[in-house]
Amino acid sequence: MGCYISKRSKKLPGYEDPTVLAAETPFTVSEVEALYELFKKLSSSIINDELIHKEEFQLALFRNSNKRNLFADRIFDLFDLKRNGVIEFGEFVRSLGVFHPNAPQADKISFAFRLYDLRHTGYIEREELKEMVLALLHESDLTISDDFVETIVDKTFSDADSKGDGRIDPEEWKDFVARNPALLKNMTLPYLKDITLAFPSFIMNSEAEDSE
Amino acid sequence: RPTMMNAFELISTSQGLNLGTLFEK
Repeated sequence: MGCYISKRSKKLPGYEDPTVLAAETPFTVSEVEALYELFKKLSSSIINDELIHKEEFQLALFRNSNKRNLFADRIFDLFDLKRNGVIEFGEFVRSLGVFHPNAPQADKISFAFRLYDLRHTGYIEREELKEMVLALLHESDLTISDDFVETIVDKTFSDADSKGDGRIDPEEWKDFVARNPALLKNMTLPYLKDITLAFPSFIMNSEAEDSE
Repeated sequence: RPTMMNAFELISTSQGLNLGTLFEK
């Protein structure tokens, strides 16, 4: 692919100026441009329209475009900031920014809370937690007795729901994560620090002077 | 005594939450 095609494709709807995206996220302009290379790859795997469709997201995560997964669905929905069923470039960069090693911890905590608040009630409820545990067991082909699932959920809830009202609010979540930092491990992607090395071809397509 | 597994820790191992896969060639 030559520079002409790359530059023409940048005019497609959904493309946003890397300098604007860099200003709003922990990424530099070069890193945003490198992310554009990744975005182009993901968004053209099934339909070449510079939009990541759910099936393309599933294909990238599972090597299978039909594999449904509760958590992948939640991530997709959170990335889809405009809630129009596809992930645009700007949404991709802004959402991945939360996973940058230098992103504020508070953003990671809030993202994880919204991820687990399946029904968007502003709370993580016991039923939601149980549903997620069952989804994980199903995904992993693990069989655990319902009694044991109840025990795990009860124990976690008694640790996290410090006010004892049967639901975890954002404040309780923050305290719980502070006591269990491993819960945020998957909210940081070390790859994002080296993104320009992973996708060096952006240098050929770069339009902007780097600010750093 | 083994520590009881934290439900959120269990959930966080989901393949669907491993976005690192997006960066694999």
